[in-house]
Amino acid sequence: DLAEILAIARDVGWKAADILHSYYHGT
Amino acid sequence: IADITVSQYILQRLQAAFGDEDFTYISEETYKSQLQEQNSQLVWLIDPLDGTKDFIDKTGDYAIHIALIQDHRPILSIVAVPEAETIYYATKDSGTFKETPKATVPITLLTEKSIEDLTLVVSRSHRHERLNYLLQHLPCQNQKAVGSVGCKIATILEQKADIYISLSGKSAPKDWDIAAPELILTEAGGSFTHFDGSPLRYNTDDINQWGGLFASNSNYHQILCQEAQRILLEFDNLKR
Repeated sequence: DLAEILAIARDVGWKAADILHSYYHGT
Repeated sequence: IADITVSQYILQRLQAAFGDEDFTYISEETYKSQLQEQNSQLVWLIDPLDGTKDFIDKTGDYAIHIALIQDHRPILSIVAVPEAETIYYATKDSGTFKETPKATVPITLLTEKSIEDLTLVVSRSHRHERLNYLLQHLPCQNQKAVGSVGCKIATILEQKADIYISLSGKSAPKDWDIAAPELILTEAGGSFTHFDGSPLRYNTDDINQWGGLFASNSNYHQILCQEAQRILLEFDNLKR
């Protein structure tokens, strides 16, 4: 089901963004 | 370190959720060690940090790309832009959405500009003589410098630019650079093709996207593709 896959991928995207954001700002 | 850490995080999460039976996982960071059995019908293409140079140079233009490929075409994609606190996502035939901590909204591209008023979003790097000639001779001369393919396409979705052109030189963008941005653009109503109008294909024998790629908010897409081909032919004849 593409909607279920999308929900997981969106969550992964947000968490990955948090990780990169932390490295970018050195926090 | 950021690149590898995020790559490992994304791979672990996706593999834990979807397993290895039906899905293959290709990340920019692990690609060379994976060569290469890609017989799965469904392939995840991951760029954990698109725009590495801009990340290092602190321009803010970096993104995460995650795309799911079926039959060589993207069917689901995520482009996360951390410094904008935004992710763009799309699934095939279901549109593109912009999600921020405050809201989720659909994106539909509309423009009524004349061809001369269109703005090209261009790289700060990856320039070469043939691309410079092309950019100098197109009818639209407004340019905006943005790093990362994901951020460039986001700039078109935000209607701050209209066109992105990639023209390979000695190197070419890879599948993971293009697949996720392509789907968020096309599902919003834009177009993303080779200069001859043919669709891009992913997860083929070659991970490189050679040649000319043209992305736009659709107005004048075909006309400008034809014009790009004419200008490049002119350049090649001049160089003979």
